[in-house]
Amino acid sequence: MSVEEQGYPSEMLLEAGPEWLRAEIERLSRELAETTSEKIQAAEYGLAVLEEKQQVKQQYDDLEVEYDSVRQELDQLKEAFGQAYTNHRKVAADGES
Amino acid sequence: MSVEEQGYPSEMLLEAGPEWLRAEIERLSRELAETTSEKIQAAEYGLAVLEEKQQVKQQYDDLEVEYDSVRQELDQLKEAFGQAYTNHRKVAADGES
Amino acid sequence: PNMKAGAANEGVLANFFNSLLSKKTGSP
Repeated sequence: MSVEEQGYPSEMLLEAGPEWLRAEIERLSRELAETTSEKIQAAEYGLAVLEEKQQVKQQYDDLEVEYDSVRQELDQLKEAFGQAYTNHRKVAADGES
Repeated sequence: MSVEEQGYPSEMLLEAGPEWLRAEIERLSRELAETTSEKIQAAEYGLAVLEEKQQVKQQYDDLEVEYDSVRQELDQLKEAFGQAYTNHRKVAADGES
Repeated sequence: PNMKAGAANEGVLANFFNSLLSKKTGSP
C-alpha cells in the first residue's frame, strides 16, 4: 500500500520535520492499540453470541422433540376417541333394532 | 499512553533519523489499516450472529405457543376420555344390576 | 426477567458493534 493510499500526500512525509513525524508515530501507535483492543473485544463478543445462539438452537430442537411426541399422542387419542364413538353408535343402533 | 507503553524506548524516537521515522509511519499505517479492516469484519460478523440468534429465539417462542396449545388440547381430551369411560362403566354396572 | 436482560444485552451489543462500524480510524 503506497503512502498516498494510507492517506498521506506524498510530499507531506518527505517535507515533515522530525517533530511532526514523532507525533504522528505516537498518534498511530495509540490508534493501533485502541483498534486492536476493539477488534479483540468484538471477536470475543461475537463468539459469546455464537455460543448463546447454539444454546437457543439446542433448546428449540429439544422442544421440537417434545412437541412431536405430544402431537402424536393427541392424534392417537383422537383416533381412539373416534373409534369408541363409532362403536358406541353401532351398539346403540343394534340395541334399537 | 506514553511512548514507552507504545513499545518505543524514549530515546529511540528522539535519536531516530527522518528515514526511520518515515518507514515507521508507513509500517504503522499499514498495520492500522489491516487491524481496522479486521475490526470491521468482527463487528459485521457479531451483528450477523446477533440477528441469527434473535431469529432462532423467535422460532423457539412460536413453537412454544404451538406446544402449549397442543398440550392443552391433549389434557382436555384425556379428561373427556376419562369422563366418558367412567360414564360407560356406570351404565354397564346399572345394566347388570 | 432473564429474557428482558437478554434483549437489553443484545441491544447493547448491537450498539457496540455498530459503533465500531461507524467509527472512523486510521486517517492522518
